Amino acid sequence: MFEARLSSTALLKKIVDALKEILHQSTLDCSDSGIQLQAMDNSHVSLVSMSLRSDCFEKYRCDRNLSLGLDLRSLTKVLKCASGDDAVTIKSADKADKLQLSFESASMDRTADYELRLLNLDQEHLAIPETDYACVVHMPATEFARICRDLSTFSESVVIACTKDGIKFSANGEMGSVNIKLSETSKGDVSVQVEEPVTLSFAGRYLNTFTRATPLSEKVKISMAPEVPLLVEYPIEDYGYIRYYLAPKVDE
Amino acid sequence: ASFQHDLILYFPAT
Repeated sequence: MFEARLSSTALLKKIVDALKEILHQSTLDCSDSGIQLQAMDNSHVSLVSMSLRSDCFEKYRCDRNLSLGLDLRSLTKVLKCASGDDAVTIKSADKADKLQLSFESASMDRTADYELRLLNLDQEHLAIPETDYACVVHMPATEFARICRDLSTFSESVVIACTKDGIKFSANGEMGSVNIKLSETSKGDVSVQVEEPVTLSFAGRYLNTFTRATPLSEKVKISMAPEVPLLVEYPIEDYGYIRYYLAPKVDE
Repeated sequence: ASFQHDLILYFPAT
């Protein structure tokens, strides 16, 4: 038996919004310690890894490890029927083919129960190696979203260069070019830790989809090392994270 | 021109 209750549906909506652009279907792995998800997009260029500890939930019970195959578009449709301040309980019996979602209004005078058909997904698990990132940058999540949006109007490719002086985002296209540079600030909203400078090129369209997680967190952490995938991490309050990995572009 | 490797090249399947 798996049962988890969140006091606010808004958090679940934000998490699903952060995943659904990249993944249409995915398996949720539930265990005693919490909920995890790991999946690549269809083109195998980016990977999303989500972790939510059990103490994020008002009530959490998971008697045995369970994998729930979800259609995220269907889940989005169900979540649209709920108000952000509803409490939500998700429930699934062992070996069940359905996920139950119950929404309870804040005034507790309305309950709505939904059943979502579970999918049998054959999902590949990847081993993400421990990486010592040469550059780690923290910045406001809204600033990162704005930069990704602004750069994607110029070019399909975005170059991220990180040095001790700061982080620079560049795009160069037919209509012209753009360079946006952020330096470390004294108020601490931008911090840059650099062991060695790194410059990598990425597909801007993926960076843009990662910024769907912006409502989850005020800050985003960007980690880079030479010739390895970029890591963009959004914390989920104090209870977990959504991490996006993106393979760098390489010259032919 | 540039292209992207499959992520599996960086993260081996388990």
